Amino acid sequence: RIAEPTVERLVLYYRLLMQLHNEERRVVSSQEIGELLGLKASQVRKDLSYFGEIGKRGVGYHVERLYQHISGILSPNRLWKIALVGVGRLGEALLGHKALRSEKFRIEALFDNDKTKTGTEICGIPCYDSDDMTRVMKEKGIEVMILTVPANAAQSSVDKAVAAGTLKGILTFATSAISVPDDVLVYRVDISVELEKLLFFLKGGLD
Amino acid sequence: RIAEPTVERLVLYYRLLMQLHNEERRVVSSQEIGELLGLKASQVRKDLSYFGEIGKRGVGYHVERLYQHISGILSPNRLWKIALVGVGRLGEALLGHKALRSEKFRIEALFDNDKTKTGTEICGIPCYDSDDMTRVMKEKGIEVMILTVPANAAQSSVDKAVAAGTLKGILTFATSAISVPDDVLVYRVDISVELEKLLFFLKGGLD
Ligand SMILES: NC(=O)c1ccc[n+]([C@@H]2O[C@H](COP(=O)([O-])OP(=O)(O)OC[C@H]3O[C@@H](n4cnc5c(N)ncnc54)[C@H](O)[C@@H]3O)[C@@H](O)[C@H]2O)c1
Ligand SMILES: NC(=O)c1ccc[n+]([C@@H]2O[C@H](COP(=O)([O-])OP(=O)(O)OC[C@H]3O[C@@H](n4cnc5c(N)ncnc54)[C@H](O)[C@@H]3O)[C@@H](O)[C@H]2O)c1
Repeated sequence: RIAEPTVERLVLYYRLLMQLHNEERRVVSSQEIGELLGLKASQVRKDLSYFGEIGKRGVGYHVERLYQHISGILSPNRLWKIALVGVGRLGEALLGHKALRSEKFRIEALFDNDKTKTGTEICGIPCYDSDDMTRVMKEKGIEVMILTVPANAAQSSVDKAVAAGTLKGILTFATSAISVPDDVLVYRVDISVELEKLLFFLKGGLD
Repeated sequence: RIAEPTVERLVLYYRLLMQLHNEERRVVSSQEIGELLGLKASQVRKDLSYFGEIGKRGVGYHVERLYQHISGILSPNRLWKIALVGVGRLGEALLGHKALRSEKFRIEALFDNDKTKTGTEICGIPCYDSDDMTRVMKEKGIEVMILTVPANAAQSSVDKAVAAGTLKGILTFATSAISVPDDVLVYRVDISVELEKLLFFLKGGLD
């Protein structure tokens, strides 16, 4: 199965190609793609040939064709239904983040236990009481949950979501470990790891 | 030079080993490390031997020794001075994130242009007016900036920080591109890419 870093680069190629497509660029070289994304040109060529795209020596790749091809690989074959649980600072920042708009998913529901938030719309999305999570997630067929609650609320939120019976994946930012049934995929995000990586490279790599 | 994904795994091994060290575990196999971190055991063995650690067949690795070794590779040879610019929802969520505590760096200053925030302490850190950024960053010798301002404020914030003369790296969350001198390293973070990766793997990889 395909490696995570490769998928990450695929997403980045897609976004860059969309931009080049919007700028009506006709061709782009692996060199230029590499420079714009901070990758080696050889890595770019290796990835693209893995996905069946061979560039033309001295010219590069046909932007439109590459864009359509990668778009097809990543394209929504369905509209994922997402719920965000824990509409605090991190949750709201994610809702406001423009790169979180996509044709492949829609955030259909928010959940919180703060009475000043539940029963209102936040960023145009209805916020429900977390007590109603199982019922609402089942009714809406929620497949993916973004978990941005405090650590001590993580497992109970997961349990309610799993009980709805439609959950397939969780993107969690909670600092506590969560346990799920085998058919639910969990991705943990920890932004501080990005800072650690930056500091490692600033330190000069291995001494 | 060492690849980013390898550094990321190194940080994850370090955190896991710290946990095992705290639990007073004596040995751990590449299999178990792999299961706990979602990696193949062969990847774990490959990484650790790259860093000079060979496990004992049928036994695994000596926790304490592995912990000290990786700790030494990642260990602070200095205390990085960090400033966070843009103390909004994302900025505050990062400040509150407990994994952002570390002995290798200290967030020494915050900057914002919101008069209700400047001149106060937020999470125990002084928040200055962004108009004073160049002077304050120079005085404090700020080396790394975490940029969590809106897109239209990104470049001007970067310019003020660069003008201080001590900046070495930027961790940016801003959606707009920023330009810096050659001696400043920029890491862009986009959390939505993590969601896209999760959806890609839920879709079942390549069709
Ligand atoms: N992984 C990362 O990179 C990262 C980065 C920043 C923050 N975090 C973590 O994310 C979490 C949230 O951070 P924050 O700054 O947004 O906190 P916050 O306190 O601002 O927000 C938490 C939200 O969850 C709600 N909540 C609490 N208990 C709940 C429950 N049982 N059911 C539903 N909603 C509930 C609260 O009402 C609030 O709206 C923290 O645990 C923090 O450590 C992780
Ligand atoms: N990269 C990612 O993964 C990611 C995720 C979420 C949000 N974001 C982005 O992060 C940015 C911040 O998001 P947010 O929800 O925290 O926004 P926010 O509006 O809550 O916070 C922005 C903060 O920046 C301050 N600010 C504005 N102009 C400034 C200036 N010139 N100098 C100093 N401070 C200034 C504001 O006063 C506020 O405190 C947005 O651009 C958003 O798209 C990125």
